[in-house]
Amino acid sequence: AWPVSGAECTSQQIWESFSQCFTPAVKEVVEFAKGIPGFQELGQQDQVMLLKSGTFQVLMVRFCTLFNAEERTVTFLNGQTYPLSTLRALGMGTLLDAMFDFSEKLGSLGLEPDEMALFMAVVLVSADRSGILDMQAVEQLQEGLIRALRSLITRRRPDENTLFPKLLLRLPDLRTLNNMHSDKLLAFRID
Amino acid sequence: PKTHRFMTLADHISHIITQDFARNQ
Repeated sequence: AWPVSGAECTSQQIWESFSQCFTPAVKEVVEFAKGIPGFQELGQQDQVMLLKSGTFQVLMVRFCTLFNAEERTVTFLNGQTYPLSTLRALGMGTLLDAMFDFSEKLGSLGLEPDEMALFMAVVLVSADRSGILDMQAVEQLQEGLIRALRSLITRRRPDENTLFPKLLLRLPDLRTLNNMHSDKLLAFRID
Repeated sequence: PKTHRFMTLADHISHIITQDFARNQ
């Protein structure tokens, strides 16, 4: 959590706070990846490539509950909530609209925490394959995780057969978000 | 006046990941 004190904060402080939030969050994705069965059996370069391509997407899934579509607010990791209007002043309008849209669609699926975690694993190993050395190993891992996710969801909801396809349709949404926004600048204060 | 360094989101993520793997070598 990064202490940012509220409505009287400057845009600069909000931007710094936002940027600082990413560092611990990225480290947590690395730890999460190490816990995915089979991930550490991939070659190290492939692990690094998947993490570089997929981390933002995993974070987008993880933090989708921080976007309140009804109130049009975003809650940062320090618990501070900002209205969309304030964040637009940081030049993040298009990004936020796309994130709200994604969060609403994913939220409407009503996933349980274990389903969400397994979906995040699928997201990570489904990331862009540029630079991957052992494509077959990554594809096998992805297939296994997708099978596990399908099994988990359909066992729990045997009468609902549209949920899994709808969930998979979120993967291209995440790639679009990633491609549109990976070149956004973060600002870190030099003390 | 405060000074800042700027980094793209992608570069920031790459940097953290590279550091983490280097630390654990």
